[in-house]
Amino acid sequence: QITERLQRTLRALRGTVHVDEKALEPALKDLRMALLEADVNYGVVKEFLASVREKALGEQVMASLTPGQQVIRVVNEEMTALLGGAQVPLSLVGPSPHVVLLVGLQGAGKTTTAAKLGHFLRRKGHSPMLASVDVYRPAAREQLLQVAKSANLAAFEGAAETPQEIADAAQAAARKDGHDVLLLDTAGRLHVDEEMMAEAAALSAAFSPCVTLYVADSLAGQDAVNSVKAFADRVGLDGIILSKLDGDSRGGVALSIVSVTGLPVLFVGVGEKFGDLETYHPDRIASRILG
Amino acid sequence: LLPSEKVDAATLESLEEALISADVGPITAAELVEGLQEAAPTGEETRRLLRESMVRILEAPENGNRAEPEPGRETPWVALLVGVNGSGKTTTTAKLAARFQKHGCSILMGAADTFRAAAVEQLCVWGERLDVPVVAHQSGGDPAAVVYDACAAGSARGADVVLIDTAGRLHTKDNLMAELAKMHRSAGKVIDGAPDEVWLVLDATTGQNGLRQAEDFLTHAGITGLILAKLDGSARGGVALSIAHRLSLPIRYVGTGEGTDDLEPFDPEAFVDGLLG
Ligand SMILES: Nc1nc2c(ncn2[C@@H]2O[C@H](COP(=O)(O)OP(=O)(O)OP(=O)(O)O)[C@@H](O)[C@H]2O)c(=O)[nH]1
Ligand SMILES: Nc1nc2c(ncn2[C@@H]2O[C@H](COP(=O)(O)OP(=O)(O)OP(=O)(O)O)[C@@H](O)[C@H]2O)c(=O)[nH]1
Ligand SMILES: [Mg+2]
Ligand SMILES: [Mg+2]
Repeated sequence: QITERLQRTLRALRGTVHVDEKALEPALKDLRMALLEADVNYGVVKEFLASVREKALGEQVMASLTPGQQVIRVVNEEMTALLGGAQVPLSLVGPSPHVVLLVGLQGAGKTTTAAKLGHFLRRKGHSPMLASVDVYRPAAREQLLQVAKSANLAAFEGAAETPQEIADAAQAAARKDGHDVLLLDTAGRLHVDEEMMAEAAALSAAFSPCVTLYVADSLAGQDAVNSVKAFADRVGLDGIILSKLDGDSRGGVALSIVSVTGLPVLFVGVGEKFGDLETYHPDRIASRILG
Repeated sequence: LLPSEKVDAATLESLEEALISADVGPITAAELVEGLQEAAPTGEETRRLLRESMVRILEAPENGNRAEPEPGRETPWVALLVGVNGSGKTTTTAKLAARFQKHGCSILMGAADTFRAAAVEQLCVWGERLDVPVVAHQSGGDPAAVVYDACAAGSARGADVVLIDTAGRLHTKDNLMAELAKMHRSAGKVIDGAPDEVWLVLDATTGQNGLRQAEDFLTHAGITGLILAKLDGSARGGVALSIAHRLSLPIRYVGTGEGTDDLEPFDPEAFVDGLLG
C-alpha cells in the first residue's frame, strides 16, 4: 500500500543518480498521509519524515538500487529500527513469586491477556497463578476465574475486598502453593482519572512488580501515546503488549508508543483464546503499518 | 494576527493538526481545511466557519432525529448493541436500560454474548442492579436463539423495550459477521420490523480503523447509528465525524463513564468543541 504509493511517486526519480530533494518532497507528502491514515501519532510522523529525509538525502545511492528504491529501503529500515530492532524477552528476576502487573485502559484486553501470559509462562516451565484486583467491573473477578480455568491455570479466589488486600492474599497463596509467578489483572482505568491512577501507583509501590506490562489496543488512534506516557510516569512500565492484532487495524499505534516511550513490545495478542499470544516481530509490524 | 485579517497558512495548519490529533483522519481534516481556504475567512471567522461545517456534517444523517421509545407501546421496540471487542457494548446496554426505564418504559435485556467468559454474568449484574429481567441461555449456545427468545419474552410480557447485548467481534471475521446478520433476522422473525435500531458502540480511542468497522458493520449488521463510548477519557472520537460524513450514520449517544447514568444524547456542538479543543 504505502510502498506501492511511494513507488509511484518516486518514479520521478527514475533516471536520476542521486535522491533529489525536490523529487523527494511529494514522496514524503504521500508517506505522511499514509502514516497518519495508519494511526501513527502526528508528532511521531513528523520526526519519522525528518529522519527519512536526512537519511535518504545523505546516503550514497547503492549501485544495485534506483534512487526511488533507495528511499523505500530507507523508509523500511527506519521503521523497523524505530519499532525496536531486537526481541526483548520477559525477564523474571528477584524473589519468587515474581509479580507481573497488567495495566491499561478499559477494554484493552488485560483479563484475556492474563490467561494468555499464564499459558505462555507455564509452557516455559513456570508455575503461574492469576489474580484479579478489579473490584469495580461487574463479574470481572468471575471472568478472570473462568479464563484461568479454561487455560487450566491456578487462580486466586478469596474474600478480600480491596485491591491491596486481594493482592496481599494472592501473594501469600502463591507463595504457599509454590507458584513462581503471580499475574495481577487490574481494573481498566483512564489516565485522566487521578484516583484510579493513584491506586495503580500504590499497587506498584506496595508489591514491587518484577514486570509491569501495559496492554495497548492496536485499534487505537492518536491519543494512545498520551495514556501510555501517563502510565509510564505514574505507575512505571517495563513493556507493552499489543492486543487485537488479528483485526485489520494498521497498528500505527505500535510505532507511536515505542518511539515515544522507548519501551519494548513483548507480545502481541492475535485472538480471544488463551493460545492467541505471539512474540513481537518488529519487521512484521513495520510491513503492516507500511501496508 | 489581527482578527479581521485573512487567516494565514500557519493557523490553517494548526487547525489541521488539531483535527488529526482528535482522530478526524488526515483526509477529512484536509477536506475541512481546504473548505476553509476556499471560503477565505478572516482570523476570527475561521474557527466559527470550521465549527459550523463540522456541526453540519454531524446533523446531516437522517435517522439522527429518530425518536426514543415511549412507554405503552403495542409491540416492543428492539435495539441490538454491536461492535468490536471491548468497545463498551455491555455497559452501554445497561445505560440504555437505565435511561429508558427513567422515561417510564418497561425493559427486558437479552444476553446474546454466549461466547465470552462471564459475559452473561456481567449483564445479569446490571439487570439485578436495575431490576430489569435478562433473558440468557447456556454459555456456548446459539446467540440467534437468545435474540429470538428475548424478543418473544418481550412480546409476551408487553415490554416496551428489548435491548440485546452481543459479543464483541472484529469486523474482519466473516463467520462472526454472518452470525450477527442471523441475529438480526431472528429479531424480525418474532417482532415485525425488529430490530428498530442497530447501534455500533465505538470506543472513543479508536483510530482510522473505526471507519472500516462502521463500513463492515453497516454491510453485515445494518447498523442505524453510533454510540461513542469512553468520551470521558482524553481521546476525542474524531473518527465518528468521518463515519457520519462518509456513511451518513448519526451519532445517537455518548458514553461518559462506567456507571449507568453515564450516557448522554449526542450533542453535535459540544462534540465539535471537544474535537477542536
Ligand atoms: N480479537 C481479539 N479480541 C481480544 C484480544 N484480546 C482481548 N480480546 C477481547 O477484547 C475484549 C476485552 O477483553 P478484556 O480482557 O475483558 O479486556 P480488559 O482490558 O480486561 O477490560 P477491562 O477490565 O474492562 O478494562 C474481550 O471481548 C476479549 O475477548 C485479541 O488479541 N484479539
Ligand atoms: N471510562 C469509561 N469506561 C467505559 C465506558 N463504557 C464502557 N466502559 C468500560 O469499558 C470496559 C469494557 O466495557 P464492556 O461493556 O465490557 O465492553 P464490551 O464491548 O461489552 O466488551 P466485549 O463484550 O468483551 O466485547 C469496562 O471496563 C467498562 O466499564 C465509558 O463510557 N467510559
Ligand atoms: Mg478486565
Ligand atoms: Mg460485552
